[in-house]
Amino acid sequence: TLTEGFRKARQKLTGVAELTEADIEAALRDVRLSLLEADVELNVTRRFLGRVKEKMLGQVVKLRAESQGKKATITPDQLFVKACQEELVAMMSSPDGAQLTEAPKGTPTIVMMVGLQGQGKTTTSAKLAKLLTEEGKKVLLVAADLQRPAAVEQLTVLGQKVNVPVFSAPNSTPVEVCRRALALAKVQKKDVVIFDTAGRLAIDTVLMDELRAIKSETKPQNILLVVNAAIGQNALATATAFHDTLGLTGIALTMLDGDARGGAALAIREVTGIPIRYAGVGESLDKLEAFRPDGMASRILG
Amino acid sequence: FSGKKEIDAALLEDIEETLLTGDVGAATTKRLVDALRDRLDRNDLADSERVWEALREDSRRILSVDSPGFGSAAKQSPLVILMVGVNGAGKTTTTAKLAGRYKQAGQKVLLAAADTFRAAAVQQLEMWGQRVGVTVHKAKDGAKPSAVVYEAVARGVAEGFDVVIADTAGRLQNKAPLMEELRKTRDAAGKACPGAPHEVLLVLDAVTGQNALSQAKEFREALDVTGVVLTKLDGTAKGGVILAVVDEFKLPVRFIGVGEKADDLRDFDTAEFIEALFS
Ligand SMILES: Nc1nc2c(ncn2[C@@H]2O[C@H](COP(=O)(O)OP(=O)(O)OP(=O)(O)O)[C@@H](O)[C@H]2O)c(=O)[nH]1
Ligand SMILES: Nc1nc2c(ncn2[C@@H]2O[C@H](COP(=O)(O)OP(=O)(O)OP(=O)(O)O)[C@@H](O)[C@H]2O)c(=O)[nH]1
Ligand SMILES: [Mg+2]
Ligand SMILES: [Mg+2]
Repeated sequence: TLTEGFRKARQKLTGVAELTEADIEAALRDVRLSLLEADVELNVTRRFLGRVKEKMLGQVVKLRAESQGKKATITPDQLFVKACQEELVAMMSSPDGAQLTEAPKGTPTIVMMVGLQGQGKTTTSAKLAKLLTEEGKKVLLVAADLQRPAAVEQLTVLGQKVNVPVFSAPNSTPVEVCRRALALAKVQKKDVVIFDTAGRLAIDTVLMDELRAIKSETKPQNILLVVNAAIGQNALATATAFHDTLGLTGIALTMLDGDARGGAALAIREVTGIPIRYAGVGESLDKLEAFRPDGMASRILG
Repeated sequence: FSGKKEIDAALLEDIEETLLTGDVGAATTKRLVDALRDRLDRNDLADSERVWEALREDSRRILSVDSPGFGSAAKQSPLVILMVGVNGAGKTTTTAKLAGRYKQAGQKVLLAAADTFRAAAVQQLEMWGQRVGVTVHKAKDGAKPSAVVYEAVARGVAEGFDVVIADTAGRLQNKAPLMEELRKTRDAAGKACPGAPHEVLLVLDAVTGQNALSQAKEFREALDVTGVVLTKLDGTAKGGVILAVVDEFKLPVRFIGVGEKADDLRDFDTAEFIEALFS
């Protein structure tokens, strides 16, 4: 397990008086296996280990200079954990956190939820609606998944639970639904409109074109990719494909109440640069939080 | 000019990368690669072609679980199948696909809408039931999942259904009370029909990473899972984690999901799967 990998690494470094490059390499080998077990993508793992090694080598020189004659302020194993934690947090942080990009004053801010099948888009749409409503915003939910059986019903029930109206139009296309919903939101002076779209494969060109059409028709300020924290090595390819097509503005990581380490999130953030904005931490509608990089780093490191 | 050592090392690195990016995981990858390295060191594999062939053969061996025919545990009707798994894996859709298959084979199928928790879960299964032409048994409002399953299985026995498939709510494997609820649901099937459920299918999403091992472990410990369905293989994810799952838990992969329509269900084909994994 990831915890074991780090514990082994730390043990190798405990009691080491003078840290050598060989010591660091040995510790990093243990970490490599456990990062891969946590679903961190292969190349991201390599880059992470490279940076931690670099950091530690830099620190070793500094430690050696400091310890001339006096006791070291930090032991090698503590240094190692600190370097890993700092590096992970840096990789997953972003300057504006959970903040959504707002529309110019007087028009509704649009949030478009996209992603693979079954990741939690519909549930997260309702959770976000609740969160924003509690901030005093007037929100409209839009049932733009016209394909999955009872998808509109699902969002309608969730909307009722959080007291947010749900717009649906059974005999139109998803693009029309979004366009009409936006027009209605402008008339009703809504602050935020949230489009819940159907799950789809990134390789489905017809359905990806549909998302592109919704984007060009409505010009959303926010396009969030919803991803299950248990996703594997495929996460990066998926995020990249959605990003290349749409220009994602953020990620919502769901099912963090499970025991998945969530290492795939690292790759998405690290390689595409898309900020992770939200964390889904349960099935009920109050279970959406701003994403915390330090919490995630501890989770990945165990 | 590269010596044999260098060529072998490069080839094994290539193989390691293929396995890891396919979600096969560090432990299973190491075992497979170590075995190949041993054989290379003994000059047992003449060229890279042989090495890949050996890898395919070792992987095939892992996936070939000796198991009785699907549903053969049911000595008389109805065959009772319980669908379980984490949230969003594809349980409801797979229930519908499986129902459609039996229906097309002339069997009388009853579905149990035992997800009494999630918004519009019952409606979702009912719509599917209409699409594939099978009856859906649902409960009065607020009934427990175990009660729905008990009623449905009892009805299956009483009204001469050939197959009863129970769709359950998604749940994360680390939630003890939810796993306990699932245990009670399984027991309810047995109370209505001795020997039921004859099949407990764990539905796994092919994009899942190493967490699939924890899913398999916990669901199996709670319920005695009898098989796996690997869904969403129509995507780009290879589902390689199934190698580790089968290696550790010896569960047969019965079906794969290859799309969102009723007929997007296939029997698991080991050779085809391996081919795709290493393509
Ligand atoms: N435990 C847990 N379950 C979640 C979370 N987010 C969503 N779910 C559950 O995951 C399942 C799938 O959620 P949906 O919202 O239907 O997913 P979706 O992306 O809209 O699915 P499609 O529209 O079919 O692509 C449901 O059972 C949800 O209740 C979370 O943060 N934690
Ligand atoms: N592409 C693809 N999508 C699938 C497949 N199987 C299921 N889906 C989709 O995945 C999403 C979730 O499927 P569900 O059947 O609702 O999953 P579930 O496990 O019942 O979800 P919960 O009951 O909420 O836990 C839906 O959008 C399905 O259409 C498959 O084999 N391929
Ligand atoms: Mg949805
Ligand atoms: Mg379901």
